[in-house]
Amino acid sequence: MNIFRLAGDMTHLASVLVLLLKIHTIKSCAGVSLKTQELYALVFATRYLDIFTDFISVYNTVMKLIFLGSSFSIVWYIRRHKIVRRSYDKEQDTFRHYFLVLPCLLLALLIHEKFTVKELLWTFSIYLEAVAILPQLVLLQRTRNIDNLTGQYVFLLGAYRSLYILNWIYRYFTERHFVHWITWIAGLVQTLLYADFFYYYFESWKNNVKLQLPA
Amino acid sequence: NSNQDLKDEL
Repeated sequence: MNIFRLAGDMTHLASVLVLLLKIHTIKSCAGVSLKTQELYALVFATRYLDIFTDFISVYNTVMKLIFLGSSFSIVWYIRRHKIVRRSYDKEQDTFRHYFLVLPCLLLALLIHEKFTVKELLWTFSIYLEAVAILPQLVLLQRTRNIDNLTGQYVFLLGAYRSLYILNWIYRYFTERHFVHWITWIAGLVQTLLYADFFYYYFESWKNNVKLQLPA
Repeated sequence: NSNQDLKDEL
C-alpha cells in the first residue's frame, strides 16, 4: 500500500461519506443523480464478487463491504425514504442506464483478459465505473446551482480517480506491478471526464464564488 | 504474472 493508493481510497471513502451525510442529516438528495448511484451499486456488486472467493486483506474486505453497503443505502434513501425521495428531481435526472450499461457489457464481452464469468463481470465493472459519473455530471450542468456538499462529492470522486493513476505509476516503478491496459484506459477516460468539472471547481474556489457550471 | 491475477485494488 503506497501513499497514493491510500489517499485515493480515503478520498473515495470521504466522497461516499459526504454524500451519505448530506442525505442523512439534511434529508435531501437535491442535485444527486439516482442514475449514477444505481450504476455505482451495480459496479460494486459486479466487481466485489471476489469477497466470496479470494481473501486479500482485512482492509480490502472491509472497504469492499463499505462501498457495497453505502452505495446500496444511498439508492435506498433516494428511492424509498419517505422524506428524502421527495427532494429527488426525477425530471432533471433523465440519463438512461442502458446507454451506459449495454455498451459496457458488449465491450466486456469483446475485450477482456479471460473468458470467465467472474473476469467478465470484473471487466464490465471497470468499464461501467469509468462512465457511471456521466448522469451526475449532466445533472450538475442542468441544475447549475450546485450546493457545497454535492460539489465536494464530485470533487472527491475525481480526486480518487486521479490518485489511483498516480498509484499505478508508482506501483509500476516500485513493484513492477503491471495494471492491465484495460484498467489504464478505463481509468484515464474516467479521470478525464472530471477535467471540465475540476476546472470550474478550482476557478470558483480561487475566486471564492459559488460553484456554477456553464450551460 | 500472478501479481496481475490477484486484484488487490478496490
